[in-house]
Amino acid sequence: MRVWAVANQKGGVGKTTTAVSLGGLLAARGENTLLVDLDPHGSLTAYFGMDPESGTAGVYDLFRQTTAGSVHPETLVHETRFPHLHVMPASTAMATLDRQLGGREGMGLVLHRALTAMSDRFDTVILDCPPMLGVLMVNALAACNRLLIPVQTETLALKGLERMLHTLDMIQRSRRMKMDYLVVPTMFDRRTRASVQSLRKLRAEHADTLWEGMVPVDTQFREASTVGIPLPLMQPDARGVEAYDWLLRRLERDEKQHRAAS
Amino acid sequence: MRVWAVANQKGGVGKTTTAVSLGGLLAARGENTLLVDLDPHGSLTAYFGMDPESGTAGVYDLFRQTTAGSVHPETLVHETRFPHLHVMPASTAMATLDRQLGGREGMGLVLHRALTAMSDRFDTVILDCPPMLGVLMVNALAACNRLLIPVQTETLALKGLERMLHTLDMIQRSRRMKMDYLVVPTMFDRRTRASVQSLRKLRAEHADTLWEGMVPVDTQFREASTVGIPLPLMQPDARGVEAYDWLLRRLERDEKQHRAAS
Ligand SMILES: Nc1ncnc2c1ncn2[C@@H]1O[C@H](COP(=O)(O)OP(=O)(O)OP(=O)(O)O)[C@@H](O)[C@H]1O
Ligand SMILES: Nc1ncnc2c1ncn2[C@@H]1O[C@H](COP(=O)(O)OP(=O)(O)OP(=O)(O)O)[C@@H](O)[C@H]1O
Ligand SMILES: [Mg+2]
Ligand SMILES: [Mg+2]
Repeated sequence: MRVWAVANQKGGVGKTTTAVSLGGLLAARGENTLLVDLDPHGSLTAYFGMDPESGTAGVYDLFRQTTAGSVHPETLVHETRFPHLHVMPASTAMATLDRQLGGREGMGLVLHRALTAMSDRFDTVILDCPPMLGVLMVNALAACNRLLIPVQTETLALKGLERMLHTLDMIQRSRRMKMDYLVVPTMFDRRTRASVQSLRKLRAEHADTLWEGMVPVDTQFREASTVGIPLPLMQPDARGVEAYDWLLRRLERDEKQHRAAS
Repeated sequence: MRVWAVANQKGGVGKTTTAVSLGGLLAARGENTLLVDLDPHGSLTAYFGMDPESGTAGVYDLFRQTTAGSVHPETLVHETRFPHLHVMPASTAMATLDRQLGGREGMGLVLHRALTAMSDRFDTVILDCPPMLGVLMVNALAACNRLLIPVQTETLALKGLERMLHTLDMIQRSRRMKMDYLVVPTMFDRRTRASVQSLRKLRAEHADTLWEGMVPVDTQFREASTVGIPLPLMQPDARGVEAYDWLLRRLERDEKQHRAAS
């Protein structure tokens, strides 16, 4: 089972859109796919018509005092109306987890253990992270074997990427784990000078960890989120879908190479 | 002294852009303006060429064990290269505050006390909030006398607004404070059906707390952030600037009416 995390502390860079689009592509091929919403604001949960305020069984139950350790993760997985695509929803109560758990040790592997218990059920699990550093992001980094960092193609976002990579470095050292990450340029707009310049700068400064493609600005993403259908299932030939299909092929190529090497 | 907070748990909706644009307009008129960056990711701090990882004196010092209570807030305020525009910067260390402070009482009024100590120095203070509910957002809500909630004109964002308003309601009840908020539609793109539909829906469902205008999509915002100049100071006649000028006039009109009534 492959576990991919999608994270960036900067808000609105396309984390949820990336998770939903890759999930849609994999489900369209008939592969069993689980999307896990780790954002207390619950964008991915709401995308699939579920309510993050309803207290539906989900991610929070893995951490909640009364249920942690006793709940079986299978019971937290919900079907969507799309075959082969499942969701483990977020709830707004997750916003209090950092305060509740505080300095308590050992809370970084909760998600990893839950996903391992389901490893024969899904081919791929994709983790959608909140735009902040906290216990939920740390859990995602510990549970994943590949990290995708969407970065908007604009100058300030590049400075934000540096900070994200420093944070990553800090977490890797304190938890003695090695993170294999890929930077994914998003919302590229060839009409905007800032967008063209920042993609060029990304390619110059992050050549070895940067995906060679980019996701273009595509208003169809907003249209798709209006009807709660992953764009690959709504309009497979959309520009944005072609880009995510290209990204998926790169991720799978890396996975094959990695397996062959070990 | 007026204190305006700009908040929404949804990422990438234009919080920092709103704070920087209103700040630029006020500074251009010669009014003493302070921008406070409460986001550990430090987008506003980086916008003005400062480094959130450098540990420069700023917001964190108001909360840090060793300095809280003893530091004079004036020492945390930095000049920018724009007359009348000052910044109290963020630092990435702020990401640990929720864990550090945990359930400790009385940490909700730290910012309010610091700003009150400087009330004769600035005409307006604008608080840029992080995309998450935590001690920093609670401090912003307790310190402000007006709350601006930028909402992207797309369907998922409308569901997110409902959640934001529920969160606000919860905080108001638990802290017995009354929050006067204004919803600000942002990134309106009249070419996208989803954008037009969601603006119509916002106007139907939130008529009494919604600003009658909207901020259009304007690629000049990205260009301005590339050079670290607030758009009103770089290009006063840009479409986006006209919209923020219109918003500023509405805020000031409300302020006058509020003062006349009390
Ligand atoms: N390539 C794209 N072209 C155009 N719009 C896009 C693209 N990718 C994402 N969007 C739109 O941008 C907005 C933000 O995207 P999204 O919610 O996926 O970002 P996020 O990083 O998950 O945000 P958050 O930080 O709140 O979790 C959404 O309205 C989405 O539809
Ligand atoms: N009206 C607009 N038209 C076009 N682009 C915009 C507009 N407003 C903001 N932007 C761009 O959208 C991106 C997100 O804006 P911004 O960083 O202000 O959002 P935010 O809500 O502060 O994000 P975060 O949740 O990370 O704090 C930036 O690249 C900004 O330049
Ligand atoms: Mg998201
Ligand atoms: Mg911001």
